[in-house]
Amino acid sequence: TCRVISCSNMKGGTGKTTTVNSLAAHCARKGFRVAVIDLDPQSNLTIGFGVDPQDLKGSMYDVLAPQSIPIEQVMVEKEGLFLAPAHMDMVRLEMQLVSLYGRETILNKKLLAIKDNYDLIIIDCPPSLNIFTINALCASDYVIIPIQCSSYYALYGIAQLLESINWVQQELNPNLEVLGVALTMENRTRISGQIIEEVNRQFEKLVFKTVIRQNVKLSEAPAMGTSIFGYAASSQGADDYARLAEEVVKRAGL
Amino acid sequence: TCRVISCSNMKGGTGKTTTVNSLAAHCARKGFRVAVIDLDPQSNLTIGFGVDPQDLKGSMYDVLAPQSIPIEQVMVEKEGLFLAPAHMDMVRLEMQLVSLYGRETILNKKLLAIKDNYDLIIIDCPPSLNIFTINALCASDYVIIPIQCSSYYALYGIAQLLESINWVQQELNPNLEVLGVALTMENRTRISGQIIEEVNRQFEKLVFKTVIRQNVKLSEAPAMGTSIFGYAASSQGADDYARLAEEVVKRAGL
Ligand SMILES: Nc1ncnc2c1ncn2[C@@H]1O[C@H](COP(=O)(O)OP(=O)(O)OP(=O)(O)O)[C@@H](O)[C@H]1O
Ligand SMILES: Nc1ncnc2c1ncn2[C@@H]1O[C@H](COP(=O)(O)OP(=O)(O)OP(=O)(O)O)[C@@H](O)[C@H]1O
Ligand SMILES: [Mg+2]
Ligand SMILES: [Mg+2]
Repeated sequence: TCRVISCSNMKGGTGKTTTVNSLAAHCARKGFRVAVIDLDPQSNLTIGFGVDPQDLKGSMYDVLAPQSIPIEQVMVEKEGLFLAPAHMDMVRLEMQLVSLYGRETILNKKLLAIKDNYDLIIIDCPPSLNIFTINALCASDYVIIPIQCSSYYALYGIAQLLESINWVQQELNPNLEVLGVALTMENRTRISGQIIEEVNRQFEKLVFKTVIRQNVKLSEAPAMGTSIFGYAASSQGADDYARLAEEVVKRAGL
Repeated sequence: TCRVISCSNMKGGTGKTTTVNSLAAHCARKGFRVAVIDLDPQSNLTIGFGVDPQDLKGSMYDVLAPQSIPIEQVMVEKEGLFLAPAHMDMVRLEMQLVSLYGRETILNKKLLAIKDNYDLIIIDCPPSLNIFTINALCASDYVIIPIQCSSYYALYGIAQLLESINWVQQELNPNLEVLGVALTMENRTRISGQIIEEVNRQFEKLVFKTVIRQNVKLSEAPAMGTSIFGYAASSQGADDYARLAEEVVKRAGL
């Protein structure tokens, strides 16, 4: 059966897009049938796979908008996986969706039509708890929360995110579970050490064992329009994300 | 006269909060009467000044909510400046504000009452173009756009942000101007060099001459609840932000 996983954290720049890109690319290389969905108007996941949002015939804008089209019509194949791209126009869509009936479950309905074609669908969320993120959580079996361990601010928003996940579980999607907390951008500073200790204390078994270290190759890969495995397969960044992906595969029972 | 400046970029983790905190702290030390407003539910600006949002009697939630209170009632004095703190509950407020008449200019009306008491008011925005950011742009004379030069994704969202600034200028606030683009977190990598070149090519004179270099003291200061000037006044981070602040003072005619 298909597993749907969201990658979400309201804090900006915690490695959400890099995590979705890397996990999906690894799983596709392992032979899983994988799709990724870009729900951030910033379209970073789309750009990171070498797709220019301006060149597209369709995007998640067209899939989520009131006069919508099926999601498979916007899919683009890249690195052995399928990408449902985003577009900046989604910024304007947010206000429109808020007043519709059933606005929280638009994406879930769209995914029902394609779930049989995939083993894994991963959703990249914007840095907020807006209607796009709520749609992602309503459509998901699991959520991964990346935490930037080099940032002191990392811990504050997590409580609110967990509260919102609770709310989604009770009101809209009882299947939703936190798959795990992923520590990213570890840069061997005192702050990193303190954050890692605190995250392990607060979240215990939820924390993935693999810590993603800061690695310049990870920030260069998007410029080449390919995942870390396409750009620098023997780098530390590729190793770390391969190990994290294996933990995700095991926990999600893929 | 009082200058109101917003710090905004939809991309997460570009240094918005660090820039507001540092510019405000420098200007307060130089003797200007300064207030900062935290419009991000993440409350990072609030936390960075050592204030625990859970301990507060009031926050920007109470100021912007329909049954609102004056902004001076929530101000907290820190490091010689006044802070209007944020609170996570603002996440729920977003949906409520969207349907109100005049929802874009709530903050502007609140600031009119206090502008005579300050030379400079700086607003920290969340990483999105939501109702809080629109309120900030409608209340501002200027906007500063921090761009993380170590991130390939840095350039994509800027066009949309400039488009939205144009829209706000035409529809809601003809005074609004882009004060400048600030290059942050420069880390001497190839990517940084490429982004700096591209930003200078696209934005020319708008780009501040001072480039903020990556400096671990800047990521440690929030843990001490004080600005970079309170924590490590002789660090490279303090030097860079002092120079940027002097450029801002000059351009804004403070
Ligand atoms: N482990 C890492 N080492 C080095 N650079 C990294 C690492 N992880 C992410 N980056 C870089 O840091 C920046 C932020 O990461 P990313 O864009 O994935 O975060 P995000 O949470 O998706 O941001 P947003 O909140 O804007 O959506 C990007 O430029 C990315 O290339
Ligand atoms: N020049 C710098 N050198 C080192 N660390 C920095 C620098 N500027 C910011 N940081 C750190 O990087 C992280 C991101 O910065 P910051 O929180 O200011 O960005 P932001 O744009 O406000 O993020 P968000 O989009 O979540 O609001 C923080 O942990 C901050 O302490
Ligand atoms: Mg992202
Ligand atoms: Mg911030």
